[in-house]
Amino acid sequence: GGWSLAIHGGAGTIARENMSAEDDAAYRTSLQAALDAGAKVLAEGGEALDAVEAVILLLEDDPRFNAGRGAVFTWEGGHELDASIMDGRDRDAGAVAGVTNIRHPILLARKVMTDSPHVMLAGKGAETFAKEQGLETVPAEWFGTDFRREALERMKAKELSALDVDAKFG
Amino acid sequence: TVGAVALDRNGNLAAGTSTGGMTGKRWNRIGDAPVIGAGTYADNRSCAVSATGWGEYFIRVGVAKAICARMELAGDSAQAASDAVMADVKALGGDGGVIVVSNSGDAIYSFNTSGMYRGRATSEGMNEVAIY
Repeated sequence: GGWSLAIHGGAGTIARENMSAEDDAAYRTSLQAALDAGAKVLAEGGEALDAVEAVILLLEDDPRFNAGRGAVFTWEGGHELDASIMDGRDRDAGAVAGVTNIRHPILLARKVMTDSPHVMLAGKGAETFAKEQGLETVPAEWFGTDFRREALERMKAKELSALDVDAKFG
Repeated sequence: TVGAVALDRNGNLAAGTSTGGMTGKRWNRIGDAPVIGAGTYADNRSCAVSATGWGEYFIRVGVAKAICARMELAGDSAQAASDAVMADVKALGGDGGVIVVSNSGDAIYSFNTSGMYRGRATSEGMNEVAIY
């Protein structure tokens, strides 16, 4: 049979008129690398789950995207990461919410799916489970970028309520 | 937010989504990404979906599951189902988009924002990335 793959890197935070040619090229290069990683898995007869994982691992490590390294800052200046994965064969699923020190939340979501009886784990409990599963942890500094930090500072300078913040600065 | 959906040579579908949430979020806000049925869903009977956007609206609409259900129960195409559900999101005031791969191999996008970083590839030779 044939195979198909689609990927996304979010809805974008740079308005088209403000995106330089260099930025545009860099985003396209990152997306192509992620697409190629997943396509390689599928072209070689690999599983859809592994293709999805291959794509997201690259994007989580790429500071241009809001996941893993490059994730946005919370109001308090930290990072809270969420991820989920689902297998269409049997609708098995795994998800994690609000983890702060897991390099690849998508791997933790998959571990929740395959190595726990649960579907979603959150916060410290999820991080404890990650440690038990031997997943890689990183210090908070791993996730931070100047671009995202400045976005938080700009937002706070406007002295908006948190509701306004969530609504207008996603 | 980042995500991927795939159909493999054995006809199996999968979906995944990962996100840092929203800038300046408080109160341990959780968006749609880890909520199965909102931001992520996969079912071999219909399709696989990963979403990005204003999570609360995707949760309220149950976006990912709704797309799969329209395809399975109403016979909608992936594009028609996705466009209808994203229109529902927009009608409520939300924005964002989805990527979908159907169990017949269609790889489509549907979004109501000006930009969505995206790409798709198939065994038929499609290979593209796009931003706007």
